[in-house]
Amino acid sequence: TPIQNDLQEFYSLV
Amino acid sequence: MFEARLNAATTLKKVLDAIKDLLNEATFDCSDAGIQLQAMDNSHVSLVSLTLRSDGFDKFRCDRNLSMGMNLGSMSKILKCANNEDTVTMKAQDNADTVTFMFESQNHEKVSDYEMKLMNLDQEHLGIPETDYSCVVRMPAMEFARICRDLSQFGESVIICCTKEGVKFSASGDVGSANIKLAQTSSVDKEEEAVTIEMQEPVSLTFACRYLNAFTKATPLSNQVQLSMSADVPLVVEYRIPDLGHIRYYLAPKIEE
Repeated sequence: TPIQNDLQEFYSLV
Repeated sequence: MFEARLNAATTLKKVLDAIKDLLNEATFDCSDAGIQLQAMDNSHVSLVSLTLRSDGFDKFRCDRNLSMGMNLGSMSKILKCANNEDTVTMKAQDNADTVTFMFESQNHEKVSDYEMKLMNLDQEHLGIPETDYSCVVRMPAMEFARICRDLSQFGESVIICCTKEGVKFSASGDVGSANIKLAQTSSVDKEEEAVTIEMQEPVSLTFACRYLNAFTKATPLSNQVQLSMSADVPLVVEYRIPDLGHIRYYLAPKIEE
């Protein structure tokens, strides 16, 4: 089964 | 001094309904451009980005930029006290620790005000770059809500597969499997009933049903929804709020190990 990614894997905190 | 008025409380009620399942609290950033909110859900899987433009309000005044942290459960209790047709005004003084919601009936004979304590919330803003997406699908918002609801009976995940021919939503689990295909509409009488697909490259992505269903709480705000997708990046689900702004949801995809 595919695993759920965290949004912060894609976008960084500003 | 901050003051923002909408002639119908129903709009603000719908906006709150669209975010309160994902967020317990959120900061409303007010400036002379309008009201902005950006917040991730607790599990950091999805993000809500709300923009309400100042020119969409019936009256808008914001002398100094103001960040108002609100408990959305409390805000919901207060908005339940407004009739849909009431005028709603949000007011706060500069550096205030409360916000006031004032509701006025159409005949001006009933005026109520509710003061709510503001919260100091940690601001975690994500920088989201402008992106050219491989596929952009526009479809009736009600249809998208129906598809998410129907497919969530079959599995925890939905696979969205988009080609130039159409878009396919699939789910599978213990019961079996389900596939819903939508073709691009060739001609429609009403623009809001159209399904349109702009495709640079086909994409196939997997998302958690639970979040998609939460996003569809924004359905009453808009006739159409826009899904923007590229391989291995978050999905953007956008509802435009007529004459006022938009709400965008970002959802991290599920990826094979």
